[in-house]
Amino acid sequence: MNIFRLSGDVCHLIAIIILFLKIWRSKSCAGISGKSQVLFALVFTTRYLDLFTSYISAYNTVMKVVYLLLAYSTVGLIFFRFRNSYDSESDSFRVEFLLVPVAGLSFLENYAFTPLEILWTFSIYLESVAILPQLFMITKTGEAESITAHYLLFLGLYRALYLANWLWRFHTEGFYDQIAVVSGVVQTIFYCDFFYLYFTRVLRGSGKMSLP
Amino acid sequence: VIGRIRHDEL
Repeated sequence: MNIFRLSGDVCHLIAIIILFLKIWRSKSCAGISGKSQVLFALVFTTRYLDLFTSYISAYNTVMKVVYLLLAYSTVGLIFFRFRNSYDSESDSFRVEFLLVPVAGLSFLENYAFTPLEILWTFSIYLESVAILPQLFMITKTGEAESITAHYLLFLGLYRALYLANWLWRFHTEGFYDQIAVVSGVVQTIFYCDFFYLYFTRVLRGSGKMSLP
Repeated sequence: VIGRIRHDEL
């Protein structure tokens, strides 16, 4: 555990909590892509199956359980409790275009051809593209509320800090998880355009992030 | 450590 890894995990947690509280308090999931949230729930589910097979640390176990609970709670809010506010018209990204290639790739490029490893690899690849329905939705509607933008900022920070973590681990331990690093870099690239918009519009503007 | 890696990250 290093400071980059720990702050990355905390930023990830903050992002998830920001989103959950936003929906909970406003009793609305307007502007939120339910598809991205389902994909994230699927990411956590397929990655954390090792909860049952290997114990890493109390921290590891607690964080996994918290991520899972929050991910499913958020999906529950969007599709059940506040489903009337769900904007399915704008959430029109075709997720099968992500799921099929990601599933195919996880069978081809993995560390071991075992069910758990393939599912772990699937979760890593899927996470790198799971935010696309949300970014697509923002592009389509042309704007994001500042709180949605804060959510995306913290998710992006989490990614950037994980990159720092991997550089640090490679430097200090010689640890290099090729699949995670390559997918992580791809994932972080998706946030770059958003970072630019965030700093030029949300921070200098009136709150809402509008696209040109 | 390329190859089988213990997945200790989240």
